[in-house]
Amino acid sequence: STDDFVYTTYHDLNSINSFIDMLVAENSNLVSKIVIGQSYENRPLNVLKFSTGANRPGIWFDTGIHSREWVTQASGIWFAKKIVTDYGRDPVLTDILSNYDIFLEIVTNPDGFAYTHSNDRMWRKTRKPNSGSSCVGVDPNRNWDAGFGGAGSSSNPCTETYRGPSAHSEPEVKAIVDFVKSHGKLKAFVSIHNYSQMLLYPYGYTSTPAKDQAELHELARKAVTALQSLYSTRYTYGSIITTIYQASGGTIDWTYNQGIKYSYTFELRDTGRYGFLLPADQIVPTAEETWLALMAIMEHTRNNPY
Amino acid sequence: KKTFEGDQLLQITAKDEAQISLLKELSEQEHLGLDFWREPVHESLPVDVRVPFHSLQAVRAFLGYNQIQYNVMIMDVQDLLDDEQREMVKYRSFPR
Repeated sequence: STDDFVYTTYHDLNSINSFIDMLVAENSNLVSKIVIGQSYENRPLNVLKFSTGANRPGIWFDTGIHSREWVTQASGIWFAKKIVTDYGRDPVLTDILSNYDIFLEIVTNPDGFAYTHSNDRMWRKTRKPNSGSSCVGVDPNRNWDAGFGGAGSSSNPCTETYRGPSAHSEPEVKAIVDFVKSHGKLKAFVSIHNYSQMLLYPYGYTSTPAKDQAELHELARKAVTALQSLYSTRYTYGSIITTIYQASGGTIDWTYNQGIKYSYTFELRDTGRYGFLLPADQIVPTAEETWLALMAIMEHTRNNPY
Repeated sequence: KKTFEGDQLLQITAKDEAQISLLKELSEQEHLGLDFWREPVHESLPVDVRVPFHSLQAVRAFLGYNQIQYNVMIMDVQDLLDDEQREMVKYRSFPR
């Protein structure tokens, strides 16, 4: 059962998919699995849907779009269990779920993730071949139709930030695009990466401030304060372009431009001591502190309907 | 399966824009096989780069020659991966 699942270690894709199925089986009144598409290598793109009623607006979380960022997928597992555990016990989460559906894609790039387990632990991109190049894969966080092809992404298939031949060329990205558009009522969208301890909001492709920048900044401050209340982890926050660098074709720039105001992206622990090789004993502390920030974002979304 | 024996993670602290430019030049040297975990962007942000064993000497010489400060964050990437693998195997053998 998911009570016996070991949350303090990393798991491969089969194990995560078993976890997803177990969670659904144990909590069928609250959780269902939806398949929003298939990866290039025909793996299902599984999304957990936490819902207590029909026709609700939604809140989206995804983890692991960069396959080597293992603590994000591991945190996603922990979030899923946390939601079913706290529903009915935590009044804030219960109320959020009375009004919103929560969607959680734990392994956003399953081909890349499987590849990190089988061939190359440091693989970041998708696994689709690039015609005319011996280099494989696209950076799915440069593949969105938001300043696509601009500065802060690469046209070279052999680089880690290769944007792909066209916006939404990657099935892993296109599946989310189609889902977001067909759902039509997502009110918050949080894409989770690691590392470097940041909470970021749009934009990455332009220095023009997002029209909701003041509110996004204040909510980021609130979320980071909540996160830091647990282990005092040092976090910075701000727009992508002012806080890290210019990055074109990024996920949350697209979601924000689709009208999802509360669009954020996380960079979880650490600051470079371990990078993408964060020891497994830090999975749960990372997830715990991040959850507090996610709750702050969800609570604000609930309290500020638009 | 790709291994990372002897690869190191260096955390580089550039002191000014000139050093950032040098690091950007370094990142364009494809033959070194560098994997920038954090890109050179601004002197306020550290740069993390995984350096394959075969490029260690060249990269360290470059940094030393240009007086760019760095620390070794991971001495041997493969050691850490082996630990990670051992831990996963240990928990996999637990009865469910």
